Amino acid sequence: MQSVAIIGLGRFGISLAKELGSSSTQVIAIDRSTHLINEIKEHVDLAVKLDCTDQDALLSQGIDKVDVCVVAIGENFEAALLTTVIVKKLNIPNIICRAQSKYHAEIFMQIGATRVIQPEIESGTHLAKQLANPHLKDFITLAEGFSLVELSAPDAFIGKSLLGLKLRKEFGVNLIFIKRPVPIEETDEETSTETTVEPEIEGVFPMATELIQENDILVLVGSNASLSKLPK
Amino acid sequence: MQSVAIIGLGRFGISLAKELGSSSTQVIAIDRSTHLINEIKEHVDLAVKLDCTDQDALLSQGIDKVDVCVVAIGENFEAALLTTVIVKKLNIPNIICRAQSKYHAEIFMQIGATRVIQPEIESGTHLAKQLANPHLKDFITLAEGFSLVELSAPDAFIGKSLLGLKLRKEFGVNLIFIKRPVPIEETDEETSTETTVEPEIEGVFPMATELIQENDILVLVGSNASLSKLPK
Ligand SMILES: Nc1ncnc2c1ncn2[C@@H]1O[C@H](COP(=O)(O)OP(=O)(O)OP(=O)(O)O)[C@@H](O)[C@H]1O
Ligand SMILES: Nc1ncnc2c1ncn2[C@@H]1O[C@H](COP(=O)(O)OP(=O)(O)OP(=O)(O)O)[C@@H](O)[C@H]1O
Repeated sequence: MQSVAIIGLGRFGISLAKELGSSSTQVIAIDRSTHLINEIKEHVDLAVKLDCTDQDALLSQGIDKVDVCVVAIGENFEAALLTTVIVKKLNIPNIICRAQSKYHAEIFMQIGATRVIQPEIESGTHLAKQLANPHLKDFITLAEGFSLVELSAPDAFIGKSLLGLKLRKEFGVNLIFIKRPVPIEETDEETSTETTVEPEIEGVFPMATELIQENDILVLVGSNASLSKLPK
Repeated sequence: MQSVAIIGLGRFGISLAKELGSSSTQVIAIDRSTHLINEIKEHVDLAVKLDCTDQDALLSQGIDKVDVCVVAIGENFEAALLTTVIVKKLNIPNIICRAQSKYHAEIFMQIGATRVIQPEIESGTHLAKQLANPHLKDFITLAEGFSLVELSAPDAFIGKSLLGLKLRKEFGVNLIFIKRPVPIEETDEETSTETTVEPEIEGVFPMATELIQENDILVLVGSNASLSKLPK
């Protein structure tokens, strides 16, 4: 069982702790604020209020035994730096630091971080990839020149079977998955005035005889050149 | 050709503008800081210095004609709010706002944003998914209960062909792609003391007879239940 310590429960640290706490990973959350410790304690294995620049306090919680330590302190750069120096000395194998700028990122790498995350840059780049391909619902780079894309089923594909479309032979792409919105039963008038409900999505593993339906979202893999030649 | 306006060139806005500017999308970047406009101008189609809470100044740049407007102002919530109200009145079809908190996000949605992004939450959740599956290099949710995962080839698979492994039949998963590190030629001593070079990755579209090699990274799709049963 992997164990992860998260130091600093700002927006980044808290969302990391909540999501990781719901997996089988052992999570220790640390912050100097009582109110944040109370907020996180039922989501993680151990939530401790302490000053993370105090080495003895960290050691008393067995921080030297974790597999990964995430230093999730943002604005308070001095505290983030001191904490990274302390955990590096304790020989923790993976140290991930959150950085506020490129210069902070370089300093963290020099003092021993194994990885640095800049949330604003990550989000900006990811949004750019989505906007650059407007007909794509999402876009993931697999390797240089290859991607996985999600796109609404082109009109030319609707009603055709996978076998009939010969995607690999004709276009050089591989259809790996279909996201199919489940039709919503008609509700009576007054409930449907609430906020619009996202249609439920059913996952379909396409077999050769599967027919493409209208509103299907196709998840395809291929070279960027082949993918851009698909009909819209 | 899609056109996107990006208002506010903080870390999020700048990384968005640089990445999007390298695609075929038309990008207009706006900020009140001369130094940031000078930094971005050779990456985008148009970079303009103006106060974005001034409606006439925005209209003079044809902002009402764009397909998407991203309000990427963070700390200065009042300016972000005013700008969103202005662009909503101009009937721009897609308005994406960057929010500093859950409460700010709710307000942006109420005044007309079509989408809200919280970079710190996005990054925290994404890191959690990667840490929760340590043997995975990366992890992407395709739909409820289905994922795409990248994992180092299990020892049990090395030397076997796709045909021989019968992944679909035996494990219910689909191997869609192989990331294969290209062996680095031996360099002479003095150059190899520089920073360690990431091995180049070659993308391989696996045919049935393809043999799995040591150090291969397998990109697989399947239900979360099937994927977790794969040998490590
Ligand atoms: N010395 C310290 N010991 C323990 N916790 C600390 C220390 N210094 C800061 N923190 C905690 O780290 C958390 C995040 O720090 P900070 O406010 O500097 O970052 P932030 O940029 O606001 O984070 P985010 O962008 O993720 O919201 C806060 O909850 C704060 O209480
Ligand atoms: N009224 C305005 N008109 C034009 N630009 C503005 C206005 N107000 C703020 N900006 C610009 O928006 C940018 C980002 O704003 P701000 O500093 O509030 O966010 P931030 O949280 O630091 O951003 P990030 O987290 O992405 O780095 C700055 O470059 C600033 O010059």
